[in-house]
Amino acid sequence: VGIFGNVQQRRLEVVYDVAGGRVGFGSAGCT
Amino acid sequence: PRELESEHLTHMHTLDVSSLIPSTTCSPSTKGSNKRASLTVVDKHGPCSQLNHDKVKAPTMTEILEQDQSRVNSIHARLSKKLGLNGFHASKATTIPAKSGSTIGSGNYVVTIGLGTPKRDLTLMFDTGSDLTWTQCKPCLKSCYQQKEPTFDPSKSSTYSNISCSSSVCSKLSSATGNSPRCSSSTCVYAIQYGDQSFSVGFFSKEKLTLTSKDVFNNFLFGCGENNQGLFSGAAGLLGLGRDPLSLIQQTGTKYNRVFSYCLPSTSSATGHLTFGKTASSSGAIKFTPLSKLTEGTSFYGLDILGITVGGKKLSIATSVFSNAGAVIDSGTVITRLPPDAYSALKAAFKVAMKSYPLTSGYSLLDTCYDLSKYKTVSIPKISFSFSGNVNVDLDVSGIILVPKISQVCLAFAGNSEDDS
Repeated sequence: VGIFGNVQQRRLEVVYDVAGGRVGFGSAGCT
Repeated sequence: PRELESEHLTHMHTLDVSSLIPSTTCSPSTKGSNKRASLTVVDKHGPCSQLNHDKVKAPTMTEILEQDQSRVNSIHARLSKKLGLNGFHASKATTIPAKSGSTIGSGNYVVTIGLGTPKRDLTLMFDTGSDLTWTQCKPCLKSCYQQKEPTFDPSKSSTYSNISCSSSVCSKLSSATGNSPRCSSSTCVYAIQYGDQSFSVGFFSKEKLTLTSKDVFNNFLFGCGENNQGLFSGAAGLLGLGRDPLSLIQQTGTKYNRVFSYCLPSTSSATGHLTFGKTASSSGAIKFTPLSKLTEGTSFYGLDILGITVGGKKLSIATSVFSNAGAVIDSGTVITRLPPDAYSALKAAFKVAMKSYPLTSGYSLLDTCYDLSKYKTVSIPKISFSFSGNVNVDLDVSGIILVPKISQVCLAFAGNSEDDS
């Protein structure tokens, strides 16, 4: 299994919508 | 020439080499700190961390990467077991013994929460790859590792109580920890072990949890650890953010609708945030990809990777390379692992884009490194990932390279050892 690690997540806003069954990414939320 | 220059700017990050050296002073971000239910995220060993003091020795980057491999092996093993895969070869896993005062997959980030009445502040590693929240507890009946903050003492809290063995929530520990609960004098006992053989065993309990002054949860179920050993490096325990019913996300689901988000800082001297509930920014500019069916029934967050672009060019990788392997997103794994064919293609394209710079020896599990000590500025190709749902994610430059030192700047990716992992 591939793993998207935390170095690659730096400065991305990562949103876990567990109820909605989805994961979101945004670059504006961390600036 | 103008068109070439424009293309270069579009597809390359150009930066001062001096900016690659991490600062030794903390530069906190104000973003997120005033949001509702938002906790400040810091690198456990950076200058912003309260754990960054002489009491606990910080690991070297080599140690961090070695421990990262044990976490990856653990995730592979847990998923293979849950998914009933036959191809997993347990004998290939690397087991690194837990060492007191070292870390668990130590690229981990920490947040500070409050527990008990009166409230005690505890700094916990947050982890989307596990479910049970636990902290070390007095009287540490068997053993406790050294932690920075005073150990939580349940006898001094008016809101603490143990869970009895006959309680229905006691049986929920099996899925949350992978181990059946035990019973001691009719008190429910949990046990959880991690990929590096670190573990925590103790009383399954409930207590008042304070995230912020306006975000207080009575009867939060957690582990009060009486026997804790391993790689936790001064943190008081672990905050489980997986999908299991016992995770913090499910226990606070009524208030936050099972939505949380985080921003990890780009360097160890910056801060990020961990926010519970939907925020303005967690709806507008966010692109969502559905959770992969591969991880249904597990506590992991699965993603479907469709492709990778390097320096503006999409890599020629068959989609089956990604779909055969599957993928998860994990806050505790440091370096992204890719199927071997995908990593080979990524490495080759990165090398082409970096051909002006001298290659140097590899660093731990990173095999593509450059000596940039003779340069003032450097151009690094942009990398983006495509996920299902038409989601393209451009990585920050801090998510492309890892910098042990300026004479050894490395592509921050690694390949798995087998195509189906």
